[in-house]
Amino acid sequence: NQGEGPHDEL
Amino acid sequence: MNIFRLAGDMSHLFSILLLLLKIHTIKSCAGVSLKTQELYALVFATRYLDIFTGYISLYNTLMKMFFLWSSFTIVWYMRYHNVVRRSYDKDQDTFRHYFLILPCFILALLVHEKFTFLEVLWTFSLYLEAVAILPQLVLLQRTRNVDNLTGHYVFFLGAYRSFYILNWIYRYFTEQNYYKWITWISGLVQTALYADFFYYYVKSWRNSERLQLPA
Repeated sequence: NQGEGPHDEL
Repeated sequence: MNIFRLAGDMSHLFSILLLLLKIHTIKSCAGVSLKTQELYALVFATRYLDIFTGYISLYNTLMKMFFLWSSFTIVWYMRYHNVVRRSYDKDQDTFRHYFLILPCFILALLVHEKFTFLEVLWTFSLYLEAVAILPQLVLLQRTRNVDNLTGHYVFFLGAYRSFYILNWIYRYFTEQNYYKWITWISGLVQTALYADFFYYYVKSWRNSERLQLPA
């Protein structure tokens, strides 16, 4: 289960 | 963006610049594992496909483009540059990196956030990045001298991993709904591999002897 939103890390 | 994340990204950027600088100016890639560099190129190529589908920030896009360009440039130098490719320790760099790719891909097919093309490839890139340093560590163990630049390269890669863990802890406590198990666990595995290497690296440096990792 993951947090919402796009992958904003590199 | 927090200070840990920025420090992590800058360490990552700096480690790659160091490696490019070494290869470009000394025209030598002695001590550098092509297997690891090819794995990193594959990691970035599969992770940053979202460059075409979504926009996060100019910083994000530029960094992704730099990582893509630099990883493929390093691989190109080591494989095809007339002078550089001759300094490649081909006989020492024997790790079978293909054996890392398939298990990571199968794991990504089984354990992922969403079963979509981009998500599975993104997850695959995380698993692969966690183990991509292994050929480099094996090569460091086999090569007689860890020269300064290669040692610094691995050191800054390790710093990048450490700062990212601080970044995750910081974000977990400051943002709502920030939890990313896949990222965290593969990141921890990767950092553990580095920590193990650091222990032996520092030990051999203090005794000024040849680096010896346990079999």
